[in-house]
Amino acid sequence: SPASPPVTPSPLCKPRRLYISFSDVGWENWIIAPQGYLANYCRGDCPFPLAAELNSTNHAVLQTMVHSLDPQGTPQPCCVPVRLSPISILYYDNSDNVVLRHYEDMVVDECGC
Amino acid sequence: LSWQESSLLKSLGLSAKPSPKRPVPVPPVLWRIFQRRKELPRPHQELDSCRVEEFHVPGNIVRVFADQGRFLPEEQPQGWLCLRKLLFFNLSVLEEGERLTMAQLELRFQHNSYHSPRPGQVLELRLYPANPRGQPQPGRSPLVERSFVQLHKSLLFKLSAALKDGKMPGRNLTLVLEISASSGASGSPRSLCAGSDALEAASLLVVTLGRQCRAPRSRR
Repeated sequence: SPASPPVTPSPLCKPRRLYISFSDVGWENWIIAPQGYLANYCRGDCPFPLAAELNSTNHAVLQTMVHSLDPQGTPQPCCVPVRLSPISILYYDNSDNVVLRHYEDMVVDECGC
Repeated sequence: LSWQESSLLKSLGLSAKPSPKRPVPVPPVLWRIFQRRKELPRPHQELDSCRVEEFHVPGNIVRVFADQGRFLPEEQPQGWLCLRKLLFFNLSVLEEGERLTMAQLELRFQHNSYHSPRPGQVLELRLYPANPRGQPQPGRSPLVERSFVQLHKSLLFKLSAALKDGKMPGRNLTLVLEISASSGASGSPRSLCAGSDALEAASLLVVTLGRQCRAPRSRR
């Protein structure tokens, strides 16, 4: 039977999965929890014309227009995080005290141009 | 990588990478707050990360300090004194610019009472501000003074108001804990104070507002 067509990832700007494991960066000895978390990252194009779902700023719209006129001199707008959310981390500090700290802007929820 | 790591740790509010030497069990209260936050649906629309809802106070850092004090010799004549202990909390890890919004002392005992209460018998607990040698500061009244018929397994005392009054000397908190039987009680002091080693542990929970949260928020 014919193989199902491969899923081609969307080239448009959007959040991509990124799991950060604290053991990968050697922080597992002092971070108690979580052991890792889904942080995500932004990647993709912000092409002309900018669609509404790309969360584009007015600046990005104008930069896209200028880019279409002068591709060499002006780059396309960047795909960046536009909404992030916090996580809490439990860890031991340098004096062996247990600390619970809330960190803002740790998880990428939405990307935009 | 080392300077990159140092820079990352600094932005997370740590001066150096911690390497726990004698890691203590995680206090249940911190686990509860952590789990509650973890179970919130993402994205956290309603969550203010600069507020600790569990205690109804502003803050983004919750620390639990273990007591590093020692038992103090009983001074004579204080026949009804059951327990005298120095409570010492090293708060030097608090960063410059952190604002304390809550402090709560927890005393945990091995059992629910020193002994079976007798009619008319009352236990009195006092906490005095002290110097690091364990001597109560002269002329200072107790921070906390409470009477009990029976001691519970765990006692909580809010010290926030006292610490905000500037009674926290330097980068540590030193207190003297005294538990005594009321002088009107019948029986010998020794029998009334049986089990004076019943204090299992003391800890200080501190909520602070870090610099990130103290910066003025941009207008929308």
